[in-house]
Amino acid sequence: APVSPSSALPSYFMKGSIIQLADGELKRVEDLRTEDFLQSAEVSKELKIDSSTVERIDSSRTPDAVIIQFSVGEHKVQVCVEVLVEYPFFVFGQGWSSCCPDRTTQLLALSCAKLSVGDVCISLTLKSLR
Amino acid sequence: NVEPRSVPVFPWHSLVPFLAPTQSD
Repeated sequence: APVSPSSALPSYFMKGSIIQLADGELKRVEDLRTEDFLQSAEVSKELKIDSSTVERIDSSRTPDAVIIQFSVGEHKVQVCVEVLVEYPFFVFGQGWSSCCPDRTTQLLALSCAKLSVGDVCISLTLKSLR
Repeated sequence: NVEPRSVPVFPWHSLVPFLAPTQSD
């Protein structure tokens, strides 16, 4: 079963939030780049970056939510998550993207692209998980 | 005197979803 969305997005997605990279550097959430995540994961002993490709985006019975099906990692494991339409994912080489960019910008002031089938999102797994 | 307001700092990994598939081996 998909994970149920929370009623509000975490405050770190708000434009202007200060994010600390693994090397200690501070950046604003809207300034993060693909390389920041990749380099931070390289430093991490526990976490590694996986590619998660959007396979399907379906409507949900929960108001203002969608169910996104991802194909995760080299083994293409199918994972479904239920998130609010404004929830931002970071797409490789593109940046923040959500199912409803206008709503993300309205609620968080964070500029977003439209998340579409085929987009490859940055996600995390444990390095020890094999 | 005005106390400086502390700004919250979030770790980079909080922004990335944990899509760890369950391995069945």
